[in-house]
Amino acid sequence: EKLLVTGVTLKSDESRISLTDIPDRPGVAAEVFSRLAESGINIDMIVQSTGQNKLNTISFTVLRKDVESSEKSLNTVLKIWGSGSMSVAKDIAIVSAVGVGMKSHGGIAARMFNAFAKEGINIEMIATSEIKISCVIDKEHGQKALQLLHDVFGLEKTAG
Amino acid sequence: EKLLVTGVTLKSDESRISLTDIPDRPGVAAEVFSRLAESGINIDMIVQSTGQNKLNTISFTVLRKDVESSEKSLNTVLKIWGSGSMSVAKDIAIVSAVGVGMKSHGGIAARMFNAFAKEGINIEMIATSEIKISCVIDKEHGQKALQLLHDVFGLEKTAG
Ligand SMILES: C[C@@H](O)[C@H](N)C(=O)O
Ligand SMILES: C[C@@H](O)[C@H](N)C(=O)O
Repeated sequence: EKLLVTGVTLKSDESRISLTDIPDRPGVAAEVFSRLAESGINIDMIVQSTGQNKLNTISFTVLRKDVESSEKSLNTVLKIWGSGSMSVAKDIAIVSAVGVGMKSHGGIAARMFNAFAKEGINIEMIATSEIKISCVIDKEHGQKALQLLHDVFGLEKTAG
Repeated sequence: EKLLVTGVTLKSDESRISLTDIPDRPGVAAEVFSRLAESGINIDMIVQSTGQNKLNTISFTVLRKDVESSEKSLNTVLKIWGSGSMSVAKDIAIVSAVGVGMKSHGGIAARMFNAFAKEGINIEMIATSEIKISCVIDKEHGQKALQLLHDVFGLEKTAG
């Protein structure tokens, strides 16, 4: 598996916004990101897991400098739906393991998550693609997490 | 924005498993994916949004043929934690828009989500990376969703 992960990265300049218990019906995600796009806000990660009881949570990350304007562009949307709440984590770290063929190796995810577990680092969000596994954690663990992945996968550290 | 999206893809051979209301503390994600890795199951998407009340939901997708063995490898984990439930959607479609520079264009996400909203297609999961936005929807909407994205982004359809 060492051959599969070619780099680990850390981003510490982003914030996370979550819209929790929003209606899980067509048009809701469109409304959220149309408003953000109209405000010209650059979005990095968008993560939504499966909902339950017809409610869901959408989380997304933006540059720290855009968090206030993101909140502002969304502040009326919850009133329209009559449900849900907004939470913000201003200081997050996004740690990622990058490599080819990741998809077929759940083992890489397990090693990454195990490394964080042993150090008591809670994983707040997860998103994967074929070439990348990204975890959102508390900003204060960012450097430590990068070092852990560097060791677990036997790599040179790379910049975010 | 047309220049940014270079392809749209559809995967219809996967299933989604969600572990809902599981403890949101270090070690939980590691336990889930260690078990799956030990069973030799290939994982595609892993998606976890922000939790609340110290509980969270982790969803992941596997090939349809691996869904029963995934359920089997996880069936005792919920008992250990004493909380949570497992839900399975055997027939899902994963529709993705692929291109460079996606990250800085929340507008692409908004157009994709708007296209689904207009056709009444509910978005069950979302995951993004710098070059890709993926949505899990009901399998029956897969072909239609691919066509919608093909039209919205003015592209030739590509295979999954
Ligand atoms: C929650 C949100 O994604 C909703 N399911 C939608 O389709 O817009
Ligand atoms: C929910 C799960 O990801 C948990 N937060 C963990 O760190 O393992």
